Amino acid sequence: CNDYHFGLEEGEGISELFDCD
Amino acid sequence: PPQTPVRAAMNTIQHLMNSLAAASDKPSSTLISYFNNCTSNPTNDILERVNHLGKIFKERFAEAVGQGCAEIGFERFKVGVRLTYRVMESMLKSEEQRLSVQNFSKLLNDSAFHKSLLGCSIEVVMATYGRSAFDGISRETDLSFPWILEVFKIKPYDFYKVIESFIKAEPSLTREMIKHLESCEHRIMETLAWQSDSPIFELIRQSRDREGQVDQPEPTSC
Repeated sequence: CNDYHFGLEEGEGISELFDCD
Repeated sequence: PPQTPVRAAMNTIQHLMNSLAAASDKPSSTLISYFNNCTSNPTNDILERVNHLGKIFKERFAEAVGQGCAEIGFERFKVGVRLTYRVMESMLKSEEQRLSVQNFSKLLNDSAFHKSLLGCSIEVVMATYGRSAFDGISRETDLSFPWILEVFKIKPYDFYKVIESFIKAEPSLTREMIKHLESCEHRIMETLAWQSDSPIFELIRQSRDREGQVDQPEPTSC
């Protein structure tokens, strides 16, 4: 998957995306 | 050696089935312990949701492809469930390492998260099988993305949120499958996330409120 653009930054994950932090 | 389209499709399907050989269609003991660690145990809701969405998927698949294919649809759904539980466990392990927490109550009780994860897994299965087995299928019965969003009533923006974590959590995904999921991301961000009922508009409003009001309203030409 070396040409997939990973957009999540350091400290970001699924928990933050679903407002669970 | 070059493969015929049928051989290539069969190899792709075989790869998926091989990678899921050890995966169960029930939560593992590790997943169950994550569920038990939650402030509010999500186990029953998760199992009931899988059951409910399985019935819906089977009906909609049969409607689209033919009543004689209902069981084929249900078999594909079950493959998706196995992938879902495996990815969910992998995601929770990563989050536990990243955040040093073991109580994922809010995440695991979020139906949007579970439906989006299941939807993404089913999309992987559907894209793997493709349409080669159903020659003559009309455009109206196209089962490729975003069909699954409509079947499970998943908001495109929520589906978008699981894609990158899904790719990180599932190393068996082929390059072609990752490109397919990436194309789903692009389609969501370009079009689907901007439908009138999308949560994105409220998030933009909240973000703007947190940063303070702009002094001048934007001209209508913008």
